[in-house]
Amino acid sequence: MRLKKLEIKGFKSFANATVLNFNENVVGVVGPNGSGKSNIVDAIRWVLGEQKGKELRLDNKSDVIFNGASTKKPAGVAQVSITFSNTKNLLPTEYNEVKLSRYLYRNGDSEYHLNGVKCRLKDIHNLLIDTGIGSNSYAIIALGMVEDILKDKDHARRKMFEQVS
Amino acid sequence: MRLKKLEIKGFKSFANATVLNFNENVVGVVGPNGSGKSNIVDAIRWVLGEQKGKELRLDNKSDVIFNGASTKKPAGVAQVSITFSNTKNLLPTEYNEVKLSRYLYRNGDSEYHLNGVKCRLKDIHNLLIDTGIGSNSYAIIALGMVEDILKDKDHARRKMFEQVS
Amino acid sequence: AKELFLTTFYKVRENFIRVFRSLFGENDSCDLILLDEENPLESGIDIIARPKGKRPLSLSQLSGGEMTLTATALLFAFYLQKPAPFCIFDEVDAPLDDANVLKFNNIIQEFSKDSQFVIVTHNKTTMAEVDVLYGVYMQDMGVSGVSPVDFRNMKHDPILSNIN
Amino acid sequence: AKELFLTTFYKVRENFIRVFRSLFGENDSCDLILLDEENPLESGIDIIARPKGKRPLSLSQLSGGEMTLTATALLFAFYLQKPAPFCIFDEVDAPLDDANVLKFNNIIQEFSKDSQFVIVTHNKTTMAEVDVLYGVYMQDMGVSGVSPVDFRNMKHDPILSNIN
Ligand SMILES: Nc1ncnc2c1ncn2[C@@H]1O[C@H](COP(=O)(O)OP(=O)(O)OP(=O)(O)O)[C@@H](O)[C@H]1O
Ligand SMILES: Nc1ncnc2c1ncn2[C@@H]1O[C@H](COP(=O)(O)OP(=O)(O)OP(=O)(O)O)[C@@H](O)[C@H]1O
Ligand SMILES: [Mg+2]
Ligand SMILES: [Mg+2]
Repeated sequence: MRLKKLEIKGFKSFANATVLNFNENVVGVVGPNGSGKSNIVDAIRWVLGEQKGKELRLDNKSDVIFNGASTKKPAGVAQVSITFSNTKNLLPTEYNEVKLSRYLYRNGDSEYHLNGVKCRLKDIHNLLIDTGIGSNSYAIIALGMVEDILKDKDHARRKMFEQVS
Repeated sequence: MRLKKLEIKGFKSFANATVLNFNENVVGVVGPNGSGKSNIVDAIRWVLGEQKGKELRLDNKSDVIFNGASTKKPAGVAQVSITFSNTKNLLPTEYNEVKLSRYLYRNGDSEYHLNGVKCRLKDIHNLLIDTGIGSNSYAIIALGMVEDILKDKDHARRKMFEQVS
Repeated sequence: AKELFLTTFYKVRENFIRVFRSLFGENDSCDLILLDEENPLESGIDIIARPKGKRPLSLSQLSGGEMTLTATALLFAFYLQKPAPFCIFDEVDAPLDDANVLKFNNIIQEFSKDSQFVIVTHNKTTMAEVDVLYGVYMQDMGVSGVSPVDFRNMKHDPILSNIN
Repeated sequence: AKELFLTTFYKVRENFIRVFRSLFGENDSCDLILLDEENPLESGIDIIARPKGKRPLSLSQLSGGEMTLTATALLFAFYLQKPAPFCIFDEVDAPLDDANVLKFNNIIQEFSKDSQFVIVTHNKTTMAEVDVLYGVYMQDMGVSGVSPVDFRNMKHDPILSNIN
């Protein structure tokens, strides 16, 4: 299973439609403080089904929607899509390419799509459950996760063992 | 009041007698991970009277004493001395040069010296109280203090205002 | 479930010792300890790390960089047990010195045969080690944009003279 | 005591706004707010930071580097109110990009007329900005030593090829 593409629009500081292609094995993301690098990491977690505001640095769920800047009005919806190629059939589906999309509207409505078809958050969780990239997985390693291991907050260590069993 | 010299022996990883001179205004401390840079910062806090184990990264008070390595036995005592020149008469003493020393022995005994004369920890605290470099002062800024400000742990912000009033 | 947990535990422990030694030194010791072997599913887990002949009594006595490297060794140990299709690191290399940044990147290069890695970094050594660089910048006030960049051009690019 | 606290609060607030603007931009806004003006000695204190035209709703929405810079601005604001004879920074520059590391070091150069600064760092830009460098290294296994180093020699020194 390989990452192919990430599309972001209206999500945090990414007001404008933005595409990242992942053709290489090791991709570096660089830029000045506050430019949006960690927001890209948040976007990947979010589209994979992350619900914990704390993990996404949010006080409220709607904080993911672009909230305006001096020369641009706030967005009405946050949208992120992530596309995988289903090599090794890691994903339990007959598709070769899998595209997950997530939308959050200002009025609080949420939508989830799998290859263009509306689905529930539950379906996304079930799809990812055996891949090791559920939004809580050890594979998304912000500096904070290193700290969870060191402090063993909420049995972080034991939970990781359970994840790889 | 200027920093002149720091002498460390038997303190954490500084098994051997070590001297740092501070002749310049801006001193950089560099070295590989685990070489002892933060231990130097701890030594300065400790000799200025720091008592909180957490601030010194200790589980027990005796953890400051060099605890041995594969080619060296543990030390019997941790000793740190710091020398200031009393410019601007910031320190309430008639001396031009002030040397503070602190010792901790394996059996738990503690000693404090002011210009070679034994004194109490209280005397050291009183001497430093108006200088802004009491061990809790905002002047010793490990990355953790930045975090205290941001999270406002235990009213960290208000305490800093009190310190500068 | 208890059997499975125990088997997994010991495999991850093997991996941890191996990765730890490649990040620290071949003679350095470390261990993972299941505090309550009778009750593994409820048990706490201790990490022992003794880099380079030192005898720290607990993790908290290690330096900032040594702690990060130890936790990273454990994360890679989990990864080896059940490789994830991709891994994301956000400034994990910030507390590491140059020699350790290289070791960290070497391990990533090795695992990158099987998985993809996305590494957010401010570190020049890491930037030189990845396969491609995406530069993130502020287009207008408060609006982000992304554009591929060439490390060799980084000093001259007008966007990146902003980044670096 | 209440009067003294209020006077101090407003002076520090002035300093904070000034330092914040020199670290971010002349048009950037920030504020310090005493939540309970009637009861300042018991009151909580809010920090508002709005770099570069953004409108973060709280500090937690800022990026890692923006948070560090904002907290540093506040620490310098306290410093200006009551300058300490020396200040020690331990890897405070780790989350900062190159441009911000320079600004951080410029402020230190300015304040260094009145105080001494001891800066622990892994950052090459900071190393080039200080007046003198002390290299810390492991003499034997587990035993630390210190020795002055010359930045221009750093790449060739056998100890420092260990450091870098
Ligand atoms: N909903 C939102 N709308 C607009 N801007 C937002 C929103 N949420 C966060 N931001 C802005 O995004 C910026 C943070 O971006 P991010 O955390 O990705 O930075 P970064 O590139 O990781 O920086 P650093 O190198 O300092 O870690 C902040 O300045 C924040 O104000
Ligand atoms: N009492 C002690 N006796 C011997 N060694 C000790 C003692 N206390 C701490 N140490 C060792 O000192 C080392 C930590 O040093 P320190 O924290 O100063 O490193 P550092 O140079 O700041 O590294 P980094 O760049 O990773 O922050 C650890 O490896 C630790 O085991
Ligand atoms: Mg970030
Ligand atoms: Mg350190």
